[in-house]
Amino acid sequence: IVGGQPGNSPWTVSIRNRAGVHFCGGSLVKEWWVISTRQCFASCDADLAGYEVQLGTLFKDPGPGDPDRQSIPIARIVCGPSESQLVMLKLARPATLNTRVALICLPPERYVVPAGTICEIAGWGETRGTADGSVLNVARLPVLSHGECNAALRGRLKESELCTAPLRAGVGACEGDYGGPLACLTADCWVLEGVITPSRVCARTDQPALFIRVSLYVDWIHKVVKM
Amino acid sequence: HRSPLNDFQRLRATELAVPTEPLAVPTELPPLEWGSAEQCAQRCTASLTCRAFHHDRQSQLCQLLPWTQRSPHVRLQKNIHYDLYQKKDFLRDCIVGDGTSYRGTRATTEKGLRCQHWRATTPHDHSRFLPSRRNGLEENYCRNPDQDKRGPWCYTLDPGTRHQSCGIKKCEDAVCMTCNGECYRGTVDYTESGTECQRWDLQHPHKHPYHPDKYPDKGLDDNYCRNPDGSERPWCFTTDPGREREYCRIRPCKKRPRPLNVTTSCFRGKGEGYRGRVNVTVSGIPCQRWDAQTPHQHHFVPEKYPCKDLQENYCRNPDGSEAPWCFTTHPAIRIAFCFHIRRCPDELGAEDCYHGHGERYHGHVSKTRAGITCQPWADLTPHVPQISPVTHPKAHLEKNYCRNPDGDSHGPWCYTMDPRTPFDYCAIKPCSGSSVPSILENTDAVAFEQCGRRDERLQRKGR
Repeated sequence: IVGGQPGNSPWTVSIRNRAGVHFCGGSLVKEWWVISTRQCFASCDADLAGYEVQLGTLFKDPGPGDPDRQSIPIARIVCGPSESQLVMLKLARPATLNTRVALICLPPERYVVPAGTICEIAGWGETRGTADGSVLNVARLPVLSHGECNAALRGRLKESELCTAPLRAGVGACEGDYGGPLACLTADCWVLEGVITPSRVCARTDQPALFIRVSLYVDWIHKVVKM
Repeated sequence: HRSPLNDFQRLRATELAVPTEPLAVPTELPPLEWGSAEQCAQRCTASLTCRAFHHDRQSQLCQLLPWTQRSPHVRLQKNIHYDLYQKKDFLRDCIVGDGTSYRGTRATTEKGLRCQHWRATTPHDHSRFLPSRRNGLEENYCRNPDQDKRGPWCYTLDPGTRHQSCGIKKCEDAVCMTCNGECYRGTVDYTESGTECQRWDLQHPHKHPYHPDKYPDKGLDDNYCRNPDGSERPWCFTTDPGREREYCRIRPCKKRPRPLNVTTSCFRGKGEGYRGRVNVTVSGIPCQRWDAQTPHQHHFVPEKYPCKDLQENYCRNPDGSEAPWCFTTHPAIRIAFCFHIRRCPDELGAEDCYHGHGERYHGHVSKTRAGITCQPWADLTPHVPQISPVTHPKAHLEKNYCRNPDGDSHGPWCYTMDPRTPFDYCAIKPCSGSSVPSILENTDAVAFEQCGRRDERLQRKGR
């Protein structure tokens, strides 16, 4: 996260490879389920033996004695509808919810976040020297209306994309944050409205940042959990 | 520090089926004994007749066996309760050193002559090498009872040729390696200095992260030389406490394999075949050239990785990481993934199209976008359906055709024949021009429970 500061996001998870290295982020939407982005995974039937999610700690690489850390193996990956670029990761056991680990809400189907809503991104990714890269960083971004964003992107915006406005200070997600949440406070609850996807440049000051619009895929998410 | 298991090759969830034909060997099964796999290995090694053993991990019981999968009429079969350990010497098709310990079943000489049985005295009479319980002179198999440096030999059935070498290859030559040996699955289990390798499933004498279960695709079997981490060559942890790991000597194949899945404008899988020219990280930092050692020192020297195309400073994946990556020119950032390179689409081409959300799709496509065959709607396996012709009689749930009985906004789907994948969408796309209503709406009353709350105090405190 570029232009952010250390913060707390108890639904943000760190996805780690077999060598225990963080490589992407995710969001805990059910005790057994994490949402992330397809871009981070080799295939829809990847064998994720040895891959884990890490929750409950603000540190990217906590010491072995970190009391609140939960490391849970990933059992399976389920890819979302083609253009969604979403994946759901089934955990090998449920996460334990506590003050450090919480579920983020899912939006109502097809819900549109009102323009100007201040939302928050979180991750352990690249800070480009703007914050301490060893802890979880968060940053706030205002949602841009679909129409405005579409104009700014000269009509290239997809319905499955959600935009936040560029900030002069250069605030945004970067490598290592992909798959993490864009969370918006709605009715006093934090709701997963967007998933961070790779862009060609971090924290642009001249273009809106794009996220996967989760509300378009809530029916799929519920179906996967149910099935 | 060597484990007695080092002499054995393990097959998981497998047992040796009792010989089905009346055989010279006793067919009553030896009694079960209590012990760990290592203890059973010790007993089997000490026994003159034992060649393999079953080990039941649950009950810690084992059964010593006088035969292997190579024995006549014996066959392997699945048994989730047992692991089967067989003495390597009886299984290997190559020799270690001069092949004195070779106990394979090769019975022809290097010139193709059939071997004479060791107990026979015609056409060649001999008394020096008669079969005994110890010397392994069995049947007419090639053996090396006199440590001949040319390796195992035998008397031949050709009256004109008393004996001849069998020309069995050394293990380091038997299976060659391509590229950096990532795919090497041969049976060399010693390093280039001759030190025996430590088993990958053991954590002594050296603790290590390469558990076979964690790296199922790296072939970390027994204590064979492997290359799970993108090193220059296959290697192993050694049984010498003073030397953690060492390369092994494996013959390189003459032919270099054609690179698989070469892509340039996107990457597939982990991007090991990516040969494009992206050379900047997402945060705008130029990548370091692969043939440079500053600001970051590394072992990925281009000439040592001829198959990985470590040209210039392009994003590449020479070690099987999650995605193409590069060393960065920023001294404080060693490595960066190049996730911003587009992923190649990996779905089947659409075979049909649907209108709206496809609720009225009645076509005959019956496979998912990943190419998996659909489960018939009326079947109960591999997935017990929550939606079926009984629950949705008007949804035309015929055979295993893709349908959209629940009005899924992402189109027709089906239960799949893959036990791991309950359902998936199909290789069908929206028909061009089909007007899917703009589904983005504003919803007024929104309420949530049991989610999305956090201890804001933590937020204020920061860290």
